[in-house]
Amino acid sequence: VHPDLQKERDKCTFDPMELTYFLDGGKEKTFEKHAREQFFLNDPELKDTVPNEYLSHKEKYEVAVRKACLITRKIREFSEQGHGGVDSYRALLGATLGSAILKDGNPLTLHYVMFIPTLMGQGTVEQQAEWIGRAWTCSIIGTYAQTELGHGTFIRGLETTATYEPETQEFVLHSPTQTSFKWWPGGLGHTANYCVVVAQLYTKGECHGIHPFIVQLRDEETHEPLPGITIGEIGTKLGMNATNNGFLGFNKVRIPREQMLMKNAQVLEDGTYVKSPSSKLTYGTMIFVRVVLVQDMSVYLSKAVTIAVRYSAVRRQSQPKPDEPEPQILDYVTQQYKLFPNIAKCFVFRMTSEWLWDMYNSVTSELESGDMERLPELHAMSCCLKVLSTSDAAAGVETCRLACGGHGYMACSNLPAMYGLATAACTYEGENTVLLLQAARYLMKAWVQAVATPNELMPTVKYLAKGA
Amino acid sequence: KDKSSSVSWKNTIEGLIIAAQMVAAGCVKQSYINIEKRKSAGHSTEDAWNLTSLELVKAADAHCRAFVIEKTLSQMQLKMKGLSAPLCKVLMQLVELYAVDWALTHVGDLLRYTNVKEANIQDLQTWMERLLTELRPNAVGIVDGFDICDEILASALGAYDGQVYKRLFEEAMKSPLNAEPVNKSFHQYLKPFLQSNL
Repeated sequence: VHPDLQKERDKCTFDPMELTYFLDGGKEKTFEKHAREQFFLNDPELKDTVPNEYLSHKEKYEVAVRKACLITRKIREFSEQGHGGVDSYRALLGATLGSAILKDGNPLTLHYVMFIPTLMGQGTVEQQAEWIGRAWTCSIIGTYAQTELGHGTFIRGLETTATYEPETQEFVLHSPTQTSFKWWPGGLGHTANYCVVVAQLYTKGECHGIHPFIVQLRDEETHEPLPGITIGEIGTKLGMNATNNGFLGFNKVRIPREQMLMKNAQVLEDGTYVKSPSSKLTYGTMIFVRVVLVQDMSVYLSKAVTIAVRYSAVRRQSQPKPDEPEPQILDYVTQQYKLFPNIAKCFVFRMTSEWLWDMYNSVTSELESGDMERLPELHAMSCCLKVLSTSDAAAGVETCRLACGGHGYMACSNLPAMYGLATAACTYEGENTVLLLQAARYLMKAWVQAVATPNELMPTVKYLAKGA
Repeated sequence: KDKSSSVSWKNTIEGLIIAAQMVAAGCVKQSYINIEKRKSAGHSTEDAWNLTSLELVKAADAHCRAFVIEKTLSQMQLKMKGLSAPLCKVLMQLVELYAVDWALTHVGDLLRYTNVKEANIQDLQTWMERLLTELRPNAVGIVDGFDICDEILASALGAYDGQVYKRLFEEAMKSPLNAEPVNKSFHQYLKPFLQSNL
């Protein structure tokens, strides 16, 4: 160990292991984490022979698919050895183990993070029985296509249509314009063979707004795109170049009526539309993903500050006092100000993501019993926290990069790749400014309520009563 | 002081939470007033919303910051039970740092929506500098506590052993250009260029 770093460790006033147990949720969880890391990181098949940065775009994808398949098999193997499956999926799809093995993203992430949760959240019991088993065993690989070339966060503006035909009991999916092509979903390019597609539902000549449909995209045997499907990858991006983000267009593609996800709204055989009890019931998946995002942002920032703080303890610069050695850059207050508030943010995001996860679970169980009172509040908070965590993490990673000077600019510092992953999250799952404006809409309503009926305010906005 | 509850915010994190909530409430109120003003001046609801959107974004951000400071403190206090005193102290320093840093980057809002004075701002600055000094000896210990192994960090700069320069050099050697002492582009382009006597 470098002597400067050792000196730092010698003067620490607390036991870092105690902090580790605190953050992991107990000693056992830490042991489990270490066992998981050894199991995956020691596999030579998952190690890179050539740094990812020196590979071509195509090679990056091919390596990522190979590793993603291997990781999935190994998770099963690890579970069979008696280790927790959910934690493994979480670690392998997220910012810890996942982004260590697949530095530029995982083309199967959306299969687990969006496709399966959507089937669970929006499929009927019959639909779940038909699709979830196949998805869980990876007999099919799915993704989730909502965003279109011409429309992102404003989902009411989506153009893809799903028109019901009672005589054949089929929906006809169609992309009427180039702007209606689905654009961005991870894994859509060349990985997934199924997809949840969000389209404007038409039945009996009337538009009923956007609804989700399960659509087969590729032949299960040959992986060739099915007739009427135009599909491919969108090309290189600032980061996440192995996530295989794709585009998708439909030319009058027919799917059976049973492939509209009908847990909430339904289309009967004769084309009668049965409305959902609430338009907000589809928020569930979206909020779940945002919880995961806040947790991931805390991890990215923790990694970035770990790199920058250790580097700052070793790196020395200038000679402010003659005849004395160059100080560690960590002794400069300007450097401390770059790093320490970002360390604090790691804890802040961790604490708030735990709160969001608890609230998500309690509101979801309230929803099951038809109580939707706290859903708008949860939606507003999940929007805000997604924005705060992604924007602070991206800015924090960038500050850490700057704190490492020219060496931070090197790809081998891992800070540029981490910035690519963090800043992407400012845009996907709801562009940050748009989300803040959605939260502001809730706040405006809360303000009116704060003036009129302050006692009825929801817990997170209760403080407004005083101001009102 | 928060006029309604007579709580002094000076140098207490609870006080900063009240200050953050006052800022958030002020931003929300101001946005609401401005939307209503614009509507009264003849703008449609949608146009009034768009014209006020800079303030609305700020209000949502302020609301979230206030929430995050409050929730982090309460979650931390809840979870810290049973931890050693030195660790608790560090964790509280970090929560304070987040709150004070927020306050110092929103001085304008504090002056606008709370009754802080210039002297209070100086207190905040001193408070933050004190926290930086207090955290300095534990900085490496805290990031060690994150327990992120070298393979996951995947960084020449951040490895546990701190052998930064050795690792940077090892990584440089992985460049495909270093596989041969002379790249073929020399013969194809550089040599003719060098000999062309421009």
